[in-house]
Amino acid sequence: MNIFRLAGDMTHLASVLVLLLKIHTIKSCAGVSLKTQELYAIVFATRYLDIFTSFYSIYNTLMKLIFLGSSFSIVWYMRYHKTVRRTYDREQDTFRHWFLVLPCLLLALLIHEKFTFLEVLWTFSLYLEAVAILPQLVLLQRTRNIDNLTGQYVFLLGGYRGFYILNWIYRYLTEPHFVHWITWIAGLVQTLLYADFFYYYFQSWKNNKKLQLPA
Amino acid sequence: ETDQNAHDEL
Repeated sequence: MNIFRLAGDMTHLASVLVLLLKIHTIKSCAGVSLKTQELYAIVFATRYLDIFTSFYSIYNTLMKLIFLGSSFSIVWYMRYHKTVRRTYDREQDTFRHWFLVLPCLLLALLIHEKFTFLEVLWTFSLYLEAVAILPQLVLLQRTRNIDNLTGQYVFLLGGYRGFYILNWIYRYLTEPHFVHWITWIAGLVQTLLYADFFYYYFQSWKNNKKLQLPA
Repeated sequence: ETDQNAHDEL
């Protein structure tokens, strides 16, 4: 474990806690894309299948349980909670996210490190995570007004993968044979997708005005 | 060893 990875995990944890806090306290999920939340639930479900077969550390297992629990409970809140579900703007959140799942699955079947069930699903979860934010970014473009909790959620979510890139560089430099091109490229693509959001988020923060994304 | 480390990240 290195400081970059710890910072990445804590930033990731903060992003889901910000979202859960928002939904749980103000009982609203306005501006949040259910599609992105469903994709994240699939990402965690397919990535943490090894939670039963391999044990790395208490920390690793605990964080997996937290990410699984939080992502599924956010989906549950947005789909079934009587108050929250009414605040979900279904007609704006129209990204065909299933069109993201299939190509990622096909790509994972083609490009992976080992052709085993767990490894292919793990690779699929990497590719899917890279694009999972798209429905949320599209929704933010549409609704244009971003309440700062949703803005913080997306900002933290993008930041965590940025820290992971620093972690991969550190591990590449300090651990022999630590080479995982698939992870690195997927992580880089994921972070680049946030680039324009980061730009506008930083501009709004610098000019201290409400975050507005261009149409 | 390396393989074991492959998926020690979240």
